[in-house]
Amino acid sequence: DPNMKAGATSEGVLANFFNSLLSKKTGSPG
Amino acid sequence: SVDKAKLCGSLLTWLQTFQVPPCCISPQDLSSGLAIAHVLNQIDPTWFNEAWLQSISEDPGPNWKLKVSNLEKILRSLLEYSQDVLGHPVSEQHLPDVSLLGQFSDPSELGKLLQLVLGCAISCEKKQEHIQRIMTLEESVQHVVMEAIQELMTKDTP
Repeated sequence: DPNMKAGATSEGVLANFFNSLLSKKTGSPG
Repeated sequence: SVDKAKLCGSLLTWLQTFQVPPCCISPQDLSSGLAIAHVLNQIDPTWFNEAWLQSISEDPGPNWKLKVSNLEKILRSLLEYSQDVLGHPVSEQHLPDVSLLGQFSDPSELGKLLQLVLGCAISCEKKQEHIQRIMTLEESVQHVVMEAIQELMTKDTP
């Protein structure tokens, strides 16, 4: 199902982004 | 750049994940800065401490000058926090016009102010707690939050 694939990709992008924020050193947003 | 009115809606949803006194959640309270001050107090209670919170006028009512005064205090403290504690000065392009927010409850300016609050939440010592809470929000809200963070991280554009 293409819609499910799109959803999974979108979720993956969000998860990757927020997980990368979590792994950053505190006080270094940029 | 991120549509600031859309940003405002999504960041208001995020704001509801904080424990803010019931007296602080009306649109009027948001334009007075009271709810935002309580959220900042939860983000870093040592910097945005009780004494600082007490300096924010609790009920400015229709007096827009008092609202703007509250918002100026909040913005000043936010900028100092970003620079001195987080080591990440806020670019001029991200500064909200607190006069427009205090006088007219302008959603675009509220969106910009909330974007700065978000920047503090995802970079402070308790960032793990805040980021994990963002990850429980609806996907469409998470997308806007992600775009807002990415925009904040982008250096000055000409």
